Amino acid sequence: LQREKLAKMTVSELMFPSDKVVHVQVGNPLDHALLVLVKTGYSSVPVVDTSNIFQGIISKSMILEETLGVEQFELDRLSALQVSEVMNTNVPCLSPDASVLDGLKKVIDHPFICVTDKTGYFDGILTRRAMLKQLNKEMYT
Amino acid sequence: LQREKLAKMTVSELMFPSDKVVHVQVGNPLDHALLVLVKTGYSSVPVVDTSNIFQGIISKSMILEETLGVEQFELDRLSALQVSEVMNTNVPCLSPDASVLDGLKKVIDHPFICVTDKTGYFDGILTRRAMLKQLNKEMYT
Ligand SMILES: Nc1ncnc2c1ncn2[C@@H]1O[C@@H]2COP(=O)(O)O[C@H]3[C@@H](O)[C@H](n4cnc5c(N)ncnc54)O[C@@H]3COP(=O)(O)O[C@H]2[C@H]1O
Ligand SMILES: Nc1ncnc2c1ncn2[C@@H]1O[C@@H]2COP(=O)(O)O[C@H]3[C@@H](O)[C@H](n4cnc5c(N)ncnc54)O[C@@H]3COP(=O)(O)O[C@H]2[C@H]1O
Repeated sequence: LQREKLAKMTVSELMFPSDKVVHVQVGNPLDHALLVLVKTGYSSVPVVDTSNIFQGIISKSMILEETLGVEQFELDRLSALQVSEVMNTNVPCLSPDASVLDGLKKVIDHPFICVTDKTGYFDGILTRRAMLKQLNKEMYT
Repeated sequence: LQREKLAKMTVSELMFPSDKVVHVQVGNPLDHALLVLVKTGYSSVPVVDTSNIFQGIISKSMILEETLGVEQFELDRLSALQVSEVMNTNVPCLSPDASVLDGLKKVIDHPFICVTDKTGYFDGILTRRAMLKQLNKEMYT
């Protein structure tokens, strides 16, 4: 049964390793973070510290919300704010040994899930695309 | 077999109907479109004309790329540009009668797929979340 196969497959087998994941540093100013997001085209990316310990997630929405002023978008506010002040730290993570079946539950509500080991070290991300590709594959196996 | 069940289920059964979908008009200026995207929190939404005929997709990325100037983000350019000049018209669509199995293939590469009838009328969107929820359900049936 497909469920049993996916219960045995681990998240580490489907995830993008951290060296392939665009990220920002927790101490970066928001104008830099927005430039990274616009140039790479990603709507949101992980935030880490200098030891590559996972901190949270930052998105274009979170940054642009800071610019909503009386005069519409006030982007000069961004150089004075840091990623740490705006990022979302309340996000689920997965262990690299978690099953793909557990991963499926989590990506229902999140475009990607950060994969972290027991020490909080950032190992990679499990994306909806990788999950959907695998499930599509299962349909024809 | 799960594949047969999903081959018989239609996209219209899983899609969000157009009256529940945030969208912008093809003639809107880009500053208005960006405000809609920031306030609703969506990274991209469908574009329609005044007769609700599907035109394409617009995203925060596409709009912000227009503001990348010498002086970093130049947002005052946005009121002078229209959604039509920046939107992506090269996007796949699905018929409401297409199978969920066909829909699965398409959402592998797109966070959502617009559903249009034979006349190009915008019926709704099929999202990855709806697809993943259904596939998760199938795992336990
Ligand atoms: N440069 C690119 N090349 C090819 N396809 C692209 C692309 N940028 C976006 N896409 C497509 O658009 C989807 C949504 O991207 P988004 O940036 O909103 O949302 C992304 C982004 O927030 C994050 N992500 C994906 N890959 C990443 C990476 N290498 N570094 C950092 N974040 C990543 O995970 C979310 C889900 O990614 P997923 O692959 O499932 O889904 C992606 C992928 O199907
Ligand atoms: N206001 C909200 N409430 C609850 N969850 C939210 C949310 N905004 C975003 N999310 C979550 O984040 C995912 C990615 O949203 P995004 O805006 O990048 O990408 C969205 C957006 O571009 C579009 N979309 C979804 N619902 C929409 C709607 N009602 N109107 C217009 N576009 C929509 O389809 C993409 C995929 O949506 P999906 O539901 O699979 O996946 C959504 C959903 O899981």
